[in-house]
Amino acid sequence: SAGTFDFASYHTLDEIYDWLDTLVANHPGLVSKIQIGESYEKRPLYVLKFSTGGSNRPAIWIDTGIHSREWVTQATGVWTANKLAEEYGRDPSITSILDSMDIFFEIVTNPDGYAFTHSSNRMWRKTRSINAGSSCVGVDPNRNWDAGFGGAGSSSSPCSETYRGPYAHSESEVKSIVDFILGHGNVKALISIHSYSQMLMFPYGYKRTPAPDYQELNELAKKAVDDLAAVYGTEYTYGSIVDTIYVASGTTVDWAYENGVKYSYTFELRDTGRYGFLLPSSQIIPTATETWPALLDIILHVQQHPY
Amino acid sequence: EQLFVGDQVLRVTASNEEQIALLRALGQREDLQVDFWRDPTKPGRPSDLRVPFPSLQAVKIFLESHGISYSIMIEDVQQLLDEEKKTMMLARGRER
Repeated sequence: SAGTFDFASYHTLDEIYDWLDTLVANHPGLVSKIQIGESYEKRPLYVLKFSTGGSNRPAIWIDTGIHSREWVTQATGVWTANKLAEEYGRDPSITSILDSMDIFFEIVTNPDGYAFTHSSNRMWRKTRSINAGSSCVGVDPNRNWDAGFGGAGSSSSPCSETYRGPYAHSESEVKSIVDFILGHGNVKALISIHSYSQMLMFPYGYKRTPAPDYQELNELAKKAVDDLAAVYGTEYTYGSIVDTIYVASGTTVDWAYENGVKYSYTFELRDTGRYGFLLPSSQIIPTATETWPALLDIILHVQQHPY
Repeated sequence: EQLFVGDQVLRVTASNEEQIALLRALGQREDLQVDFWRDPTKPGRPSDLRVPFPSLQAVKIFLESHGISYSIMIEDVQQLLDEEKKTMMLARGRER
């Protein structure tokens, strides 16, 4: 039961997938599980749908764990999904949001990679697809999107950690999201969660031109990081991807933005390098707790600014 | 299961574009098998680099010979992994 699941611990893919069923069972009128596709190694790609009814309501997409070694993101995803379910009917803002919008939440976006980090190589980042003509495995699923695909900040070498793949959306883990979001047609925000570096960013990553909605996205990012910092004092930097870190082509949020999802953000959670990808599990709940108000800021803003 | 005994994570700070180019070239050397946890981007902004134990000496000599400053962020990656695994086992026991 949910009562025995330890949110302060890292879990295997099977444990997380079992927990998805527990969450659905505990909140049958609110949470359902849908399968949007299969990974390269034929694992199901599950998405939690938080909905109180209505057809094709405006929706928010959240994904965690597209880079498999960023374990705090899947763990934060589990905590956040549970929080959404638990707070509906208790917290007026969550109740209001879910009475008017749907939230789709993919917690393990790269299940093959995540399983591989548990079984074979804790430092694995990419998908597990075989690359023709190379002994190197995998594609960086955050360079595989059709937004400046193949440009600077991605690699054409299959052995690179930022290998873009043979063509845009070559990875089923990416293509499944593309098909789902385009098929839905009413996704208003996309939040893609990574670690580490403590940043909140928005388009663009593949070009230096400011996004048409730069000012609004920037102001909302500032509010979100301020509210995040108010919890434990954790400082985040924010801005466009290209200004905040570097040029990166073919990323999730650039694709979303260019396909009409105005509120497209990417988080880089804790820490700033003391532990990096090996963040102790004692920091899972603090990380998720401080991220929660920032997520709420974005979600509430989307609700209050229909377009 | 791949082990990371003796691997270190170095925090590297390039002071100019030339040093950034050198770090990028370092990342592409297949013999060293280094893994950038945070890519080198601009002068003054630190990047993090996991270096396998067998490559440590060569990488440190490379950095020093090019005047690129670094510090050790993680002394032994495997030690952190062992702790992580132990914590998971304990939690699993508690859950049962």
